[in-house]
Amino acid sequence: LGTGRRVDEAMLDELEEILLSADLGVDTAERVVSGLRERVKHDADTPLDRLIEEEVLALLKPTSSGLVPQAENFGDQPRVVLVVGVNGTGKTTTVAKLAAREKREGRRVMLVAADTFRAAAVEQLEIWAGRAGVDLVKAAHGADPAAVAFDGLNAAMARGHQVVLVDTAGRLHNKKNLMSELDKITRVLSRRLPGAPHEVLLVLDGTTGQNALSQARIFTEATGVTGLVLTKLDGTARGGIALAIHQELGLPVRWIGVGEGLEDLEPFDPSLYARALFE
Amino acid sequence: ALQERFDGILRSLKGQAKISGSNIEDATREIRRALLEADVSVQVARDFVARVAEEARGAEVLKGVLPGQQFVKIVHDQLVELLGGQNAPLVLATGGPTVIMMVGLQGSGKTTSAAKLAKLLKGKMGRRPFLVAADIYRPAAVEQLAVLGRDLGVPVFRPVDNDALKTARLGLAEAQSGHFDTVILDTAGRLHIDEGMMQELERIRAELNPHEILFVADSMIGQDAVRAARDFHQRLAFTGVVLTKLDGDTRGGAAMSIRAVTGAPVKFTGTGEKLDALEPFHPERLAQRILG
Ligand SMILES: Nc1nc2c(ncn2[C@@H]2O[C@H](COP(=O)(O)OP(=O)(O)OP(=O)(O)O)[C@@H](O)[C@H]2O)c(=O)[nH]1
Ligand SMILES: Nc1nc2c(ncn2[C@@H]2O[C@H](COP(=O)(O)OP(=O)(O)OP(=O)(O)O)[C@@H](O)[C@H]2O)c(=O)[nH]1
Ligand SMILES: [Mg+2]
Ligand SMILES: [Mg+2]
Repeated sequence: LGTGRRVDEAMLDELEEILLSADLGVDTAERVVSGLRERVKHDADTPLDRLIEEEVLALLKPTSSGLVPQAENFGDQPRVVLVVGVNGTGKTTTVAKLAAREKREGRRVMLVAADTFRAAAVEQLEIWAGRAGVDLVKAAHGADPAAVAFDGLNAAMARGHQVVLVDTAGRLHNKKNLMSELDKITRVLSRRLPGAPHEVLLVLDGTTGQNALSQARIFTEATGVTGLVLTKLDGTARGGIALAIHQELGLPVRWIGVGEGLEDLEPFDPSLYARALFE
Repeated sequence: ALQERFDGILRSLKGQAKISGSNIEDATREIRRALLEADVSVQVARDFVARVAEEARGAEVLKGVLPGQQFVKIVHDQLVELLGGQNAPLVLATGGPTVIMMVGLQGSGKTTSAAKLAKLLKGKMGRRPFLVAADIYRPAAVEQLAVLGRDLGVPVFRPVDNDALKTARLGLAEAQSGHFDTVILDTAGRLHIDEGMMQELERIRAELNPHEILFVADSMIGQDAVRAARDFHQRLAFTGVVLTKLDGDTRGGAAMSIRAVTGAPVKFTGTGEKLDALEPFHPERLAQRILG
């Protein structure tokens, strides 16, 4: 956009196009543009790119990154993280990345392969567990996912693991039986350990468009989502729908996925994110 | 729905001979908004709306038909035409096995769709399909296809020397010697901006000369649909699209963008996780869905 440009309607149209192409959605893009139009009336000094960045950051406040305050809340009980989302968004890979990160920070990690449905889902997580050097609880193909979740948490508590990461099957949010299965998994975890799951991460494919908003609404209803992961941001997508989700549901983006390897996970940085919208 | 929105805007048109002027402005703004909310790309939505406005400007208000209804009909008909009017079938070879190559971004549904296609070919179409697992990167990708193939009674050729090109080549040779008439090649998901991975696909295409290259796209993809589809099409000239996860509630506007930008027809839709959940494409149905 250039910092030397004056803010006229042509420039605002161009900005709106960029925001729309980043999947912000019509309402959120309009909100940023009208916010900017107002600010420019009272502020002739601040450079344009700073103004835009602040408008976008305003949409993300309050938000935090993946650095969850830890040990003091949990004593000798494990912190339980449930990972959910629609099909193919990157849940299993994200679970592996989170495991590697926790291990790097010195914690004992237990992975729970609660996707008992999809072909080779357990095998996929098993390979990742081996690469990350962490333990895994699994069951026979077709076993009840809630039972596996229970067994996994049970084993982790018995063996003194500090973090339990539960991978679940991809599921479309408009499938009531699958959403109630997720509700059951959540309840089973909380019965075994009050307060669990301490985090419920909704993994969103960074390329997803407006449908991510319904995903967030319905998953939150079913299982109390506490944070988002935006994957595949190493591509050309910007995942702008996360701004609309944050506006409506107050859900913070905790992590972003930036590749297919174990190291390719970064804590969400709102400033970097706001700037990247224009790259 | 779009119909009600137009009724509101165009109530003032009753009795007028032509839809014109600022009426069209308001109406096309509504269409553009509806299309953007349905994940149609910004550019495609703009071009489409301009074409609709042009057709509407010359139109006569049909006697007894609400202007809103007529306007929606113009939009609907243009959309159906853009989506491909009617069903485009799979291209099948006349001699030697038909080679179908599945390509696309990560997680779009290639492996599942490859198996679904094998089931369709074996069952309803009475053919002898052969699956080739050329994803040498994703953990347990080969195992995933092997499990699906086993359930279908369709052979799955496994990777050789951790080399996708060699696997494709030897897989085709194996299919030929076994007298299989259709080879379905599953490839790893990849970014359109990953130079090395895109070159891998180009080499496989150059060597195997597939009859069909199917771009498998997640129906809930947003504005990125155009960026990915354009690059995949420029480099591989894919011949068809499989639009997956339409059993969800996404509007699926990406289909319109992909078609507008590449000209490739949607040949199949994925409508579930089970292997029988593959349907031929119905442009009418998708048009309804996009318009909400
Ligand atoms: N480029 C890129 N690819 C990713 C990222 N995260 C995941 N993937 C890829 O996306 C594909 C799907 O990842 P999975 O982890 O299997 O996704 P999932 O959500 O567990 O899938 P289901 O369990 O089938 O619903 C794989 O090819 C991953 O390598 C990311 O941040 N960047
Ligand atoms: N509900 C639904 N799920 C689907 C459909 N097609 C595929 N899936 C699911 O989407 C997820 C990803 O499917 P895959 O076949 O592994 O996708 P892929 O493109 O091969 O993934 P990569 O090889 O990692 O790029 C799996 O959970 C599938 O079961 C569909 O039409 N409907
Ligand atoms: Mg998974
Ligand atoms: Mg695959």
